[in-house]
Amino acid sequence: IDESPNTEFDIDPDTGMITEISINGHSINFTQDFLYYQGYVGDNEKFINRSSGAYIFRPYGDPFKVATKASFKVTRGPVVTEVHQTFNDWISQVIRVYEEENVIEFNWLVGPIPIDDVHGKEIITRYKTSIKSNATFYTDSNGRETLTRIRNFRPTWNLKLEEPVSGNYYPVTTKIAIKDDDLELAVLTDRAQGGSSLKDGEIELMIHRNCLHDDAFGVGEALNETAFGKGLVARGSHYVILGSSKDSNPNGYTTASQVHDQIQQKLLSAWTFVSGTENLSFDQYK
Amino acid sequence: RVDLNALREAMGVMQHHDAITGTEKQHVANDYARILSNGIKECEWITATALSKIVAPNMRSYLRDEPVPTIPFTTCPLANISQCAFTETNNDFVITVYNPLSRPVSKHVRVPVVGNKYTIKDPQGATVVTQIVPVPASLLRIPGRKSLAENELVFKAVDIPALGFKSYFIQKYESNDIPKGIPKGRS
Repeated sequence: IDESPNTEFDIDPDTGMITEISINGHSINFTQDFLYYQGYVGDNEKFINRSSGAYIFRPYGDPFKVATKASFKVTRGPVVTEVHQTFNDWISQVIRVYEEENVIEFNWLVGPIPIDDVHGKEIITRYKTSIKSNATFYTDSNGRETLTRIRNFRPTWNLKLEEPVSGNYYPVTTKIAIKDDDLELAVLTDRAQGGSSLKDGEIELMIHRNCLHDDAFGVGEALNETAFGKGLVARGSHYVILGSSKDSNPNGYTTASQVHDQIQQKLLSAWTFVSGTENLSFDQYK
Repeated sequence: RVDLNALREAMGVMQHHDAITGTEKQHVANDYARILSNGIKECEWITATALSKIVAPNMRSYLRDEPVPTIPFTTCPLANISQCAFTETNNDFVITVYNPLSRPVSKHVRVPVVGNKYTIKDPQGATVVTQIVPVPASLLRIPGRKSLAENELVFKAVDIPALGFKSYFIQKYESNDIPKGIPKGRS
């Protein structure tokens, strides 16, 4: 058994999309897609006509896949290996693995979101695996306790769900995870986002949105933020960890402990300062 | 304490007025960004003073042989769009990595640079393995980014002590004067 198995991912050279990951000695089929929901637009009179806006998420129909192909470039070296994917004019991503690290980083860049209809776009990234998660997923509560979520279910009352998508979305401060008898997959965020697992084996997280019609909850303004005269651009990272859900991984750590360690290192990250050398040589400076 | 109040007040205003993305008008969101960044800027004085105390407790200026109150540490708040005037305009600089956790950690440091050949020495003078990585093309054209950097210098700061720091000495060089002892990176 290789105690420090490589962390790897495969890219289909024809589509430029990720197809498989291998972390902690475990490999699974794994795909990642960007999609967007159209936001519902209504007259806000009755709940059924509430617009999607700053205070609420009300998707209008199924999400649209942004692209089925991505152009890509590979950068390899002694410290990090990166694949730079470009999906269209306003969505790109870097998939990155650092040497000796057992986590895969998805560094996404979204915006300015084009405005070409009345609905606005609510962009998600969706990670798909073969994990048989049995309608169950886990999200953290404010970076602390992990809560069990079951699709279309509430622990304290018999749920009749009117909103099949947003009714299954939960706040994700740092972690959303799924697992089956063998494997566990966790996606760690670098900021609070909304997320869900709408199908077994899948995790989705909303990374950017603009809504073009106020939702009448009080702000009195559509959620359509701009910067430098254009739609806002958002950049951030997700960190994917895969491992055994029942035993320690080859490096001796359980997946849960690695997830906990990564969360702490990302959210209380070491702080980088820069300063001048005052024209001194290394020895003088030291 | 005074320098912390600006950030305290900014956080107080934002938490009180639920500065959750979007549930405030645009001009209010812009004002939140203003008061928050001013608050963080005011904290730089305290962080530089505190860090100087542990980095060089009784440091005397090498040239003028007089006490140096504080090392002018600064940060790169726009490193998330690969933009940092300091590391772009200086050929030589020092990177100090501070670990806020109570156990050693390692961290991959990425700084935007304009050159493509740099040496890095760790605190013991050993040469650190580095890599120059291109900034993603799509990032170069986002609105509002004012940077010359098309590359990032990446290296791993290893085993930064708990509640401690490590400093790294970075020098840019041209290809013909490659300093001795540069390890051949594994391609």
